Order: sequence, then C-alpha cells, then structure tokens
Amino acid sequence: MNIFRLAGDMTHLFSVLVLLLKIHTIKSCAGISLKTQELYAIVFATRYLDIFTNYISLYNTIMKLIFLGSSFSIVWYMRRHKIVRRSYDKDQDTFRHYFLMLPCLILALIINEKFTFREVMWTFSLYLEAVAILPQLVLLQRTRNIDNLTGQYVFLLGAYRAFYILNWIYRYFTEEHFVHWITWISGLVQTLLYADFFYYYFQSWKNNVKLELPA
Amino acid sequence: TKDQVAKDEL
Repeated sequence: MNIFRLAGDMTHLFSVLVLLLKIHTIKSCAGISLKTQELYAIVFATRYLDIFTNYISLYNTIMKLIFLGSSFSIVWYMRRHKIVRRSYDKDQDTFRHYFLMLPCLILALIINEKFTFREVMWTFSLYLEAVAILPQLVLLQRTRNIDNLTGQYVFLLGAYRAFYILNWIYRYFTEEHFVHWITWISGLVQTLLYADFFYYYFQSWKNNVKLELPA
Repeated sequence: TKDQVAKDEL
C-alpha cells in the first residue's frame, strides 16, 4: 500500500464519517441526496461480493465492512428514521437514479475483463460508482444554502478520487502488470465530475464566502 | 496475478 492509496481510503472514510456525524448528531440530512446514497449502497453490495471468500488483508476486510455498513445505515436513516427523514429534500432530489443503473449494467455486460457473474458485477459497480455522485451534484446546485458539512462531504469524496488516480500512477510505475483500463477510465470519468465542484469549493474557501453553485 | 492486483483496492 502506498501513501496515495492510504490517503484516498482515509478521505473516503472521513467523507462517510462526516455524513454520519451530520445525520446522527444534528439529526438532519438536508442537502444530502438519497439517490446518491442508494447508488453507493448498491455499488458496495455488488463490488464486495467476494468479501468472505477472497481474503486480501484484515485492513481490506474491515474497510469493506465499514463501507457496506455505513452506506446501508445512511440509506436507512434517510428513509426510516422518524426525525432524520423529515429533513430530506425530497422535492429537490428528483434525479432518476434507476435510469443510471441500466446503462451501467449493459456496459458491464459488454465491456468486462471476464464474463463471469462476479466479474460483471464488479465491473458494474465501477461504472455505477463513476456516475453515482450525479444526483448529489444536481441537488447541490439546486440547494441555495449548502451547509458546511455537506460541502465537506462532497469535497472529501472528490479528494478520495483524486488520491486514487495518484495511486494508480504510482502503481503503474512501481508494479509490474498494472494496467487496468476499466478501472482507470471509469475512475477518471468519476473524478472529472468533481472538477466543477472543486473550482467553486476553492473559490468560496479562498474568498471566505459561503459555498454556492451557479444554477 | 492480474486479478488479485485489481481486487486489492476498495
């Protein structure tokens, strides 16, 4: 494991913790897209199918359990918790997220490294993760008042993707046989989706004003 | 193997 991978995993972990902190302590999920959270739950469920059959390291297993547990509990909070769900911006969060899943599944059936159930599911999770942030970005754009925690959540997610790209560059030069087009291209697409957000995030930080995305 | 390398990430 290199420093970029670790930094990527940690920013990913912090993003989830920030979100859970917001939901659990403030009892609010205002500004958070349930559509994006449901997509992440599906992403982790389909990617970690091998969690108990393919052991890599204790670190990997624990992190997988954290991401699975946190993503499903966030969805539970937003759908079922009697206080939290009242703060959900249902009318603003209208992205038709199920329509993202079908193209990702078809693409995974066509473009994969091996045509097996596990491999297709794993590829599907990569494609879906690449676009899963879209409902959240649309919601951010509609929300006039982006609170700090929501802004930090999306920033940390974007940072996680950026670190993963550095990790792949590092691994490409330090390891043999490390060419994974599917992972790289879907990862790059995913990171580029954050470019616009990053621009406005740094602008607001530099000028010390509240984050607001242009409509 | 190649597969192992891809799957060791999260």
